[in-house]
Amino acid sequence: KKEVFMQTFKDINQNFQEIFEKLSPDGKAELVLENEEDPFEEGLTIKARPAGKNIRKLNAMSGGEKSLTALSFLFAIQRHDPSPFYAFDEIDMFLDGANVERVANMIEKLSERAQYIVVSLREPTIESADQVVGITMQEEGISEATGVDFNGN
Amino acid sequence: KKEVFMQTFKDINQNFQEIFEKLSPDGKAELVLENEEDPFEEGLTIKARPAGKNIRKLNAMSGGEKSLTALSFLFAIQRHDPSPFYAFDEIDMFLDGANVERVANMIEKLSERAQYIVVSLREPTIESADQVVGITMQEEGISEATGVDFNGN
Amino acid sequence: MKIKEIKLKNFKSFANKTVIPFKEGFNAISGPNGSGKSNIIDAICFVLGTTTTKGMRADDLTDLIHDSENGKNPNYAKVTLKIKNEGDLPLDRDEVTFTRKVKETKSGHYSYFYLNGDSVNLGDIQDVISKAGVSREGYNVVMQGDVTRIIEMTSKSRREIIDEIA
Amino acid sequence: MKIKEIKLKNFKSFANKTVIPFKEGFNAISGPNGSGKSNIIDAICFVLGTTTTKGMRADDLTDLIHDSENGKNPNYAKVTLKIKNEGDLPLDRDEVTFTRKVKETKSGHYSYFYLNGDSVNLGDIQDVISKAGVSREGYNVVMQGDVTRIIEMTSKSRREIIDEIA
Ligand SMILES: Nc1ncnc2c1ncn2[C@@H]1O[C@H](COP(=O)(O)OP(=O)(O)OP(=O)(O)O)[C@@H](O)[C@H]1O
Ligand SMILES: Nc1ncnc2c1ncn2[C@@H]1O[C@H](COP(=O)(O)OP(=O)(O)OP(=O)(O)O)[C@@H](O)[C@H]1O
Ligand SMILES: [Mg+2]
Ligand SMILES: [Mg+2]
Repeated sequence: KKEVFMQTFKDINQNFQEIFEKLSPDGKAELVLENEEDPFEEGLTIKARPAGKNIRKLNAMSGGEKSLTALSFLFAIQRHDPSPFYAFDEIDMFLDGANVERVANMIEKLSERAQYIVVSLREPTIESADQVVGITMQEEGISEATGVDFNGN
Repeated sequence: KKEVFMQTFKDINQNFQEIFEKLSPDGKAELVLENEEDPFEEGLTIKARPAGKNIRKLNAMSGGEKSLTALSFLFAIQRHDPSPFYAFDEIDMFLDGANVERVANMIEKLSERAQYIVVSLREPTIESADQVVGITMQEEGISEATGVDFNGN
Repeated sequence: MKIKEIKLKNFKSFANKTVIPFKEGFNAISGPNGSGKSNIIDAICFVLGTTTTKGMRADDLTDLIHDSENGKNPNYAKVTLKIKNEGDLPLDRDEVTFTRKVKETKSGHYSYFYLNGDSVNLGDIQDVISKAGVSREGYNVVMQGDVTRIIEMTSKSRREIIDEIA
Repeated sequence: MKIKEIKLKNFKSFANKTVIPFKEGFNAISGPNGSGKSNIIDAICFVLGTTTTKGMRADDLTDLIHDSENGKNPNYAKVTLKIKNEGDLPLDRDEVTFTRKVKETKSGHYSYFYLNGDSVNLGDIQDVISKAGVSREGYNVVMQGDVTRIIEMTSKSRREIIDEIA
């Protein structure tokens, strides 16, 4: 049991470090077990160092930094244990323009191997998609799909 | 005690209805005491009806609708019990373009009577401000103010 | 497995029969606040049974049935997913449909599941999709406002995520 | 009362003495993720004592002192607010300064408050600002991610907001 856990942990940690460096250029991060000897006794924390900063306690991170770290963790799990499709609802809401672009580019690459359905209000995300479905409420209280727009990607 | 409470409640409720209609055009909303006879026994709920929709349970509202309703409540309290300054940190993050504009316009009017310090990544908010302070981290891990830009408003 | 389309009827704000096609790669859904975008993600979770009613912002299943001002209140809601089978689903067809219907009657509400038109249990649907790698805990779905949940949870619950995957 | 400027020294990511002027009306603060915008709102709450350390994303007050990779780690952090008195502050000056300093020593950390240069308690500062209408519960500050808190809280806590105002 511990064998399998440690193997899974090492693999996801490896993914996490690579993906974090892509999403936060010049940043470094790693997953750390609070008790390496007996992992099931304690928990798992994250040591993340956005570009050039000191390793901070997780709760001191900014909204955008937390989102990028959380997304790196999610994508690391997905690389280890892929699912055929993913549904994300406004995962880019805390991100500034440059970070939205980086996340959108990453999803674009990942969407070669899995299907992504992403709700977003941000332009870089909408423009990277293969297809955009518009939703509207013309008639009081009734949702309709307005049309599907191929981005020509 | 109940007298004063009821008077305060009526006043804030009146403000809330007016402000909600400005922020959600064609929408209607009101504050409702769960126990009008003895308000201290129960709580306070909100019946909000965004444009043309049925009165929904609060938890069924969308992220944007919740933000507008919460902001209407906050502004209603402020009108009743004004404070000299307000500090808001990314209150516009769930809002679509049209709603960001409406909230920014409302803050612009309110800022004639009180001071507002608003952190935002959204363009309509930044453009409505009298002054924009840019923050950056040129040197590793050290924040600096890059400069102050008068919007010429 | 890829989702080819979703069909909604009376599901939350989707009163009229609405069909939304999806491509195999990167799909974006956009639109004004309150227009119904998150309701589509709720609908996907509703059919696949990967979330609770609270996760779909409802107190009970009947809150998912469309109800509106002008009284056109149906007594059922139905969602169908049309799926392309890429060999990862243990079924012998190229196209698979999952359907879930919730119906309100005087004596309570009932939930019906269909797989290619045949009546099944939720467990049957979950067995089929787990073979294709769709986990029960639903790490493949991030609901609105949940993105930083992984950072804000306790370190024990974070470690348990790895336990489940291992 | 209006905030004319804020001066930060060694507060969180503000290692160098930084002075930020504010206008009387509508001020926006903008910049990339992680640049230090929310730290300014934390600094305002720090001086006026309207939030807890948890509200400032710190475990204890020493987490507010700047510490960085390259070892330039000071043992104190200081924030000063320069305030224009519009007659609503019970003081006889046109300009009032509030300062708070936290200092770390071997035997623990200490917090100092100054009003126009004189050493005071937090209570003194709170008394002065409450005369100008700045409430202790801080309804005039909304921290990042908190905007929908009023909708998600229980109906009892929502009613208690009105109790406090009444
Ligand atoms: N059973 C129901 N019948 C009719 N309408 C419903 C029902 N349940 C929810 N709604 C409506 O659906 C709307 C919410 O839709 P949704 O959360 O999908 O919006 P959204 O497009 O995600 O918006 P945002 O950008 O603000 O997140 C609400 O206005 C709510 O009133
Ligand atoms: N004591 C400290 N010393 C040095 N840096 C600190 C300290 N405490 C917090 N920080 C840093 O401050 C940064 C967070 O800044 P802040 O939360 O103000 O960002 P922000 O501009 O609001 O970003 P976002 O747009 O993502 O919300 C973090 O990178 C964190 O490492
Ligand atoms: Mg939504
Ligand atoms: Mg911030």
